[in-house]
Amino acid sequence: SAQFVPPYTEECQTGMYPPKGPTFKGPVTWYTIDLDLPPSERWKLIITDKKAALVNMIQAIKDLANAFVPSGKLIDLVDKDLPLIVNTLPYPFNEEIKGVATASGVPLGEVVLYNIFYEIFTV
Amino acid sequence: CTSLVAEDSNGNLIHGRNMDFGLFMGWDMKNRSWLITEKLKPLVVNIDFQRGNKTVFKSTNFAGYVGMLTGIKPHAFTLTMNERFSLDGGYIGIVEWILGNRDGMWMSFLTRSVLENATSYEEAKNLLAQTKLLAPAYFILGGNQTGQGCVITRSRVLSLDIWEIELKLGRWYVLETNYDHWKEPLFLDNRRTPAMKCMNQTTQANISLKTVYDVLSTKPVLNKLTTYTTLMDVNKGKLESYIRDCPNPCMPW
Repeated sequence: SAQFVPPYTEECQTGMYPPKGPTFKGPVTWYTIDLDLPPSERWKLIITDKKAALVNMIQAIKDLANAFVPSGKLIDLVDKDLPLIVNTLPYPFNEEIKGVATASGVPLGEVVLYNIFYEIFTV
Repeated sequence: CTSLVAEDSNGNLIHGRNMDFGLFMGWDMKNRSWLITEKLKPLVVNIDFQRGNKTVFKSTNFAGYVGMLTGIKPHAFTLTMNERFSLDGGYIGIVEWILGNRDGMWMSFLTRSVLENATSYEEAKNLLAQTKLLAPAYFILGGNQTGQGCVITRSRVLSLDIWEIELKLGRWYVLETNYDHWKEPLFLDNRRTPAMKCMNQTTQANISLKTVYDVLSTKPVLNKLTTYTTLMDVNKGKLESYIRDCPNPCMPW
């Protein structure tokens, strides 16, 4: 197979753990979500901490969409029509998604898009 | 993605995964990386979901993504999902949903419901295999007893196959990338063969979180789409995750 040509495929690695070196970009921070809270409140702390990264990632998706459809109509569609789906999504996910949008300031349709990305891209 | 569940010589089950995401979503020529993949890395978080101040399940998530792709119900089961591409894909499910046909479940909402509500490997397996979905998927599930590890290959409606650990046949692990296990992977995207080579080289006697991390750190199992690696030990209730990078030379997928 073409893919087995080195250096893209390498000998099985050993001694990589504990993670270190150039393939390790950092540890992952722990958070707690209290399922006893109302769904719209659950993600507040995480989104407060990660707001800038979330806005940045959504903007990159918008830039990409606008590169394909320069008129901006694709993002218009997301912003105007996807919020209509949110109330059809099952509880408590619909309320959590609304909470994420409120906490981040990202338009609801764009948060919905982020959350249903998998279903859109399985083709 | 690459996910695996392996059983060590003492009957303990170990579950590992590389989360690969962002294919064809903008290539950064300067940094030779996928744009969305890099933007997702700062969003990776571990979450301890609690009720009454007690852990219900733990997950590795992208912040603000309310479904689950990687998680553990401590002392009960571990679960990851890998993307399964199909022409009968999720966009059809979305159209059906919009038209009012809402008997299917959104993939990541199902995995979250399973992590939240199922209490055993068997219950989780039945829910993942039998619930109608909006999109096809691979579910990789590990339990807490010998032989409890499987890959569930799902179409939107059916469970096409359940491939389980079978020690009697010498199958001490199951490993899934993004292709049906009974078919050859795409020749340009074969992470399965290198991953299996490393698992076989490791041997059951030496399998551990440490050696699974080694397997998941070997190119092209580790590639430019890899955002994080998660390792889970169900009996210890342990989940650990690491944000990854794949320095050049490295396969774009």
